[in-house]
Amino acid sequence: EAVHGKNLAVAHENRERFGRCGILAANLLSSPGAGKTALLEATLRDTHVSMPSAVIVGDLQTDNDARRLGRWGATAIQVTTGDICHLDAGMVQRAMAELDLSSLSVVYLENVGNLVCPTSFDLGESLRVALVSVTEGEDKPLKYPGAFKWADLILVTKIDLAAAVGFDRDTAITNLKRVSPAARILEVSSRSGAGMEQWYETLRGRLPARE
Amino acid sequence: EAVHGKNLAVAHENRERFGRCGILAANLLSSPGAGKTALLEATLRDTHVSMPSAVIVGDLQTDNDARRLGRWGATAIQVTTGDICHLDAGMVQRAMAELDLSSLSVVYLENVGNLVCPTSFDLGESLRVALVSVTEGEDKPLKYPGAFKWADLILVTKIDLAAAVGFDRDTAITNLKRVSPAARILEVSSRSGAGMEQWYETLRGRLPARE
Ligand SMILES: Nc1nc2c(ncn2[C@@H]2O[C@H](COP(=O)(O)OP(=O)(O)OP(=O)(O)O)[C@@H](O)[C@H]2O)c(=O)[nH]1
Ligand SMILES: Nc1nc2c(ncn2[C@@H]2O[C@H](COP(=O)(O)OP(=O)(O)OP(=O)(O)O)[C@@H](O)[C@H]2O)c(=O)[nH]1
Ligand SMILES: [Mg+2]
Ligand SMILES: [Mg+2]
Ligand SMILES: [Zn+2]
Ligand SMILES: [Zn+2]
Repeated sequence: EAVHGKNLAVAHENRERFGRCGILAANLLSSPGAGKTALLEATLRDTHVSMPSAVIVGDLQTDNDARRLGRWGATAIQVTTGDICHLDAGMVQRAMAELDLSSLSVVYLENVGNLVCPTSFDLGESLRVALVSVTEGEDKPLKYPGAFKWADLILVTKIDLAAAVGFDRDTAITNLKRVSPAARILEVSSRSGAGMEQWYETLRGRLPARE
Repeated sequence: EAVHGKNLAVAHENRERFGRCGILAANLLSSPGAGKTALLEATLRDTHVSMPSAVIVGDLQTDNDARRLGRWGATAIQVTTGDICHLDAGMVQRAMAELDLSSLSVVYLENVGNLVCPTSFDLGESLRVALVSVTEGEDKPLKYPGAFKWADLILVTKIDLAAAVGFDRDTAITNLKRVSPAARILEVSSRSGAGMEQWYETLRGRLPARE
């Protein structure tokens, strides 16, 4: 509880700072391997010139994700959490200190792969994105409702594999709408490019107004 | 820390009880949707007559998994954890009270989908099984080392999809062996049946000796 309150205070500071700098801060959440990094790799490749971007990525171990993300010219900061199962606002604040925020439009926060714990830790984001892949099963939204209720935007990923895995799209979308009626839902593939333009448009629509 | 010590005490009680009843207790861990329930469905269908079995399954919400598992004639007890991201020994102890342990050879403990937190909570199991699917990516063992170091047995699941997702088997196996040199590794598909006989044989080989 004390940990939680302390996190909220730091999250508020982050939110203020992102806001003053006119930055869209997006928190990306999903289970391990649902495609967060692949999505951000394609996103940076396609948009980081028109929308100057940086990424703060959390993992228990390795800098694999930061190295993948850094190849597209944007700054990618790896936070290694050890055995902590989520990013928290303090980790994000320390990473923000390494960024030139005045030069950026978007900061992506790729959370540790986990459909449970990260929703309890506000990072100071202005957009909450939950990813669920067609390979995980159509009932995941019902079984892990917290992550989907938390989200403003839900991305159904790897849709290029839908036929190969026998994905029941109607059931999946019905389940998502039941758990998270207010969220926008997009189906995407980082591999084929399907749905990616709508994802980019959603991001552009969420950029804070220029001052 | 206090929570952890208390859990260990209850885990010891569970381990003692399973041991006295000559039961193999298997803790199955993986990310959401890696195929734990599908594996257990096939396992119960194929072996619960020769190896009397029960399942205790943990989920945040719903009894979907217990209903799927209960169709094969074995007792399936659903534990709903609310927002707790792991099974603990106390939850397992309460569920054990609903089982006729003297009639069983195996009790499967299907953990909450989470590659991080469950390894901190001993349930009293005698076999630790980590599942990772071919759809999650070859670097998951390096990025979530705790789960793979914890495991006695690692199952690479959904291998029927390996070609469709471009699975790099050599890299995946190399990564698994690096992180968990002592673990046995099996490649399985609950869908095609590939590797399932070796999984059943491994289970039979781990049954406590008859008294
Ligand atoms: N077919 C297909 N595969 C994808 C797609 N997106 C990601 N993948 C694959 O899915 C696996 C996991 O992708 P990652 O981008 O590492 O997933 P992640 O969510 O960042 O994983 P963590 O950061 O470890 O939680 C990799 O093997 C990717 O190649 C997609 O759109 N289509
Ligand atoms: N192709 C293929 N799909 C599989 C296999 N095993 C499971 N699946 C699919 O993967 C999805 C998830 O399977 P589950 O059995 O629910 O996975 P789980 O690990 O129990 O998920 P949670 O309990 O929610 O963590 C479902 O759509 C299954 O049909 C397999 O061997 N091959
Ligand atoms: Mg990643
Ligand atoms: Mg399951
Ligand atoms: Zn956690
Ligand atoms: Zn946890």
